[in-house]
Amino acid sequence: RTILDHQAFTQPATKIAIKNHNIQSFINAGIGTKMLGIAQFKRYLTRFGYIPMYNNTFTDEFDDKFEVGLIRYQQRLGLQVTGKLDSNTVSQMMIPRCGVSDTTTHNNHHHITKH
Amino acid sequence: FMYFPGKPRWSRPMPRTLTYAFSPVNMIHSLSMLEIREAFQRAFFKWASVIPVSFVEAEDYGFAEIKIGFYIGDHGDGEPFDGVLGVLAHSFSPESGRLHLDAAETWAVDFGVTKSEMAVDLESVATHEIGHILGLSHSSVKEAVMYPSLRPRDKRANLNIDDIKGVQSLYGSNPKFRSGWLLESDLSANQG
Repeated sequence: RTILDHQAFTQPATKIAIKNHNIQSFINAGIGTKMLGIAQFKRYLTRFGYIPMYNNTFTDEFDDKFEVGLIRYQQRLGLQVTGKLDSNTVSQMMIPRCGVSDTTTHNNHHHITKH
Repeated sequence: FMYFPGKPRWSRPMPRTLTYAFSPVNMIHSLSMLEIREAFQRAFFKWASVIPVSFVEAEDYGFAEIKIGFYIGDHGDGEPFDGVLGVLAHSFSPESGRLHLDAAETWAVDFGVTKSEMAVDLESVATHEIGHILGLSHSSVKEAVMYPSLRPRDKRANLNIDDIKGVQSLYGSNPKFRSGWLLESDLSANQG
């Protein structure tokens, strides 16, 4: 079993920081899998509007809501849709990006009109 | 291309001029004011060349319609910046006009001069954020300026046909815009 650096998962929700050699360890994760680091991806997908809030608690369990969020993310970003934390998806999440949410259901304060 | 909910846009009759200004307080010093100003001029010009909207820098920040600033961490809009890389910038949909960049980034206008592996192209990010200011949301087209991510030391500052179609569907086409070029791009993209 790959030992993951716990510090890597204490980043802000906007950052996915995983060493390249650890990306492979997420590939086989599916619904029901518990694995250190999943919570970081949940925070990220919630931050950018792909999954609803988890009441501010993010577990390391790969659950069905997370899978739906992953699929939405892959569709929206033009990635191969696998519903898995494949290397392309994880690598994409590690690329710096704009802070505006990708979907229309989150960060509504970014879509205000000045009166 | 995508819009924000409700398809907001700057609503006064076209053609129109939008004013922009840089925060007198929230700026960076790793680039000169001239370099920052020129990067934004190029970014604004790209959008202005395809829609009947022009952009003019205003001296009075308080009255400018588009307000540009560089901020560190929590800067009061509920979306704190996160330090180096991660989130690079964010901006607001029409007609808010707020365009915020993360001051913690290594902003660059010339990668020949800025050697850092974490350098981020200011013009590319400015062009992207102006797209939000105009009413475009994120695109799924990887070549589009409105695609949400940008690698360090990458440059993606030229409008893609997806960006052009999106913004023209909000504001119409600039009369000087060469529609033949759009058709050519369409054809070459299809053939490609």
